[in-house]
Amino acid sequence: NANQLFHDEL
Amino acid sequence: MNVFRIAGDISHLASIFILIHQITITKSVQGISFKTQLLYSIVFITRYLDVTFRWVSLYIFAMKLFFIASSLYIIFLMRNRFRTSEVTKLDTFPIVYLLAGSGVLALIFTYDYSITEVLWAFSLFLESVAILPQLFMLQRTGQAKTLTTHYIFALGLYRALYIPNWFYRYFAEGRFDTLAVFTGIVQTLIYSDFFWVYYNRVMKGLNFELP
Repeated sequence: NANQLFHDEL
Repeated sequence: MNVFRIAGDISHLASIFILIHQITITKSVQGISFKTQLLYSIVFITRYLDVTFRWVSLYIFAMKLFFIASSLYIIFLMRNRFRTSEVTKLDTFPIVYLLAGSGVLALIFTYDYSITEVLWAFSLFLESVAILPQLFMLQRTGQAKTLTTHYIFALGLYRALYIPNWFYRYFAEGRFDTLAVFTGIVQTLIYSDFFWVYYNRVMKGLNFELP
């Protein structure tokens, strides 16, 4: 899951 | 951004303001675990390293800077301004195990073997248990100042609110961050006993006292 590598939460 | 996430972040901000307010008005750090605060500083620094190279939004940028700066400020207040030896005596949780355990789990479960990803995973595992020294201290003293309990409650509420946020994001965006969700649920479970006592006593206007 590629979007797991984009951390957009705090 | 959904309502759960915003409410969670506001609750997180509130917890920090409550803590700083308590320390500055009472000029005391009694009942507050330095070890927990130290762990939160480590959590924020290791997780928000990416503030220097990854742009998400102004909101995320400002919040990351705030969390790093405020946690270091609390460390400063506790160590340099209002330090007392009584507090240190009660603050005896062996955090080395939390640090080591989080390190090992991060190395096993990280999404990618890069320094920033491993540190990010480490910060999640560490955050999930960072409140333990504080809860342990509460257990030893058996009671707490009302502001301290509001602080712990607001902090626990923040992670609890992230759980519906993850449900929402899974259904609305197809996004599911396994590590964040798993550690977030663990963290919320760690708070569950505390929530129960808080609800039964503090919400009803009584002092926080453990049975």
